[in-house]
Amino acid sequence: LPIHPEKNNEDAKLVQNYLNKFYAIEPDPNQLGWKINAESADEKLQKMQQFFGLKVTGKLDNETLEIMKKPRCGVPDVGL
Amino acid sequence: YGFTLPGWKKTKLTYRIMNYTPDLSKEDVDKAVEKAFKVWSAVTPLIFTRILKGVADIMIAFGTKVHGHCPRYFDGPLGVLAHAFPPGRGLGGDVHFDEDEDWTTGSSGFNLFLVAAHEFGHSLGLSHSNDPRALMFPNYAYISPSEFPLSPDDISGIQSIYGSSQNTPDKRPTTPTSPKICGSQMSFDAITTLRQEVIFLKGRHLWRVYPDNSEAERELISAFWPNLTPSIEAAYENTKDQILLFKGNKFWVISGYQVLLGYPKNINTLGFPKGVKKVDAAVCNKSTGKTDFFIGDKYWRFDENSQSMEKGYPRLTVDEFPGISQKVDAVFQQKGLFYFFHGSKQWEFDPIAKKVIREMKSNIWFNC
Repeated sequence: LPIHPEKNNEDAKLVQNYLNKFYAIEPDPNQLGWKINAESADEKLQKMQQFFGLKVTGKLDNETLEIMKKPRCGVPDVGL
Repeated sequence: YGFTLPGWKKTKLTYRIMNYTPDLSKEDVDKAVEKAFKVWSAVTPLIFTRILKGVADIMIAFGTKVHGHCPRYFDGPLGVLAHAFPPGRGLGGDVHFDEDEDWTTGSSGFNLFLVAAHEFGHSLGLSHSNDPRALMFPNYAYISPSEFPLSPDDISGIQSIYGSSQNTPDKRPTTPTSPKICGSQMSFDAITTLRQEVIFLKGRHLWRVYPDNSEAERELISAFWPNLTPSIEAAYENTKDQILLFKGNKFWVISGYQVLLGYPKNINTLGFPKGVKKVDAAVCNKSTGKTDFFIGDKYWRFDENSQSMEKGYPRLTVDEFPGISQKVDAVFQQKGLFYFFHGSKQWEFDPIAKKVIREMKSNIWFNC
């Protein structure tokens, strides 16, 4: 992710975790085959920014990070 | 809204509460869950029945981190609060709450009823909505329990899967979902003047009152400002024919009913220190061009001309406004006098004589 070096790695981990949890295509828990999601981090970040009506840059900014830190539901924002 | 078809193939669904949280009594959990199902049965033909043993369509459980055979994990306090699975066999329809959260029946911590109603939306086949006013919006937002939590977006979503409750008597609450303005306990989130009008805000609604003839028009806030979230916390009209609306550490500037571009901004751009997280109420004194921001038992003074916070603040509210000793929910100025609101009461205050003139019910401005 194009994260500025001074961003502490805690934020970097949070962002990575957030995108993998909510913007990776989640396989159906009742099916055997689990599809590996090949989308890049930028693409996932753009999807997240689009979903929340943020500026879609694929770059991490404060507003995007602030949204990621809010308590939320654990269901992905993109379809199963 | 979004959904994952085909949804349940039946309208009679069962649910079972597998375990409880130590944060609440069992009765509170049972009630919150039952009330959360009623939200969805009110707008669809669906009927929910609780069973105490065996496998239900919707199995409800509290867990932490890696829990049971669930492929999703919880993450400790905050972060992920709960999750659910779309209709189907096995895990399908099931709902899990993160026991590491602080579950409540009120506005502190996380309100179990609101989170359960959201998760049951998933159990019925809804996915997340990107409408910030929707219950199915991914991020948690507290809504006053007196409000019906479903937005038009939620209702359209669930009825696109199951149809409306037309073939069964409409079970939506008969009372209007907006608070009863003439109720004896009526309180307000925020109040501001706007030219000749006084605008009262509460939850998702606003009332525009023309004091001279105390006519009032009720509207949805979203009808005026589609992108604003409900439950505005403070509002005031400045000296430039604009109103400012506050929620959490954000504020919007509205000119002629249009939200100005570049908003919301953070309130520390007004000069509040980082530690200030929200504003309870605000009013601009038209005679002095100074705006008072009320937070807890103190107030800050902002100079509208220089657009800067004055030095030497915050100060105790009661020192400048004797008799106004409780937290200020809302305040506005009318014909030179201030009206301070707390709960279901208001106090008319003369800023020149610096004294309370009279105490009244909060809703005397409406033709109750």
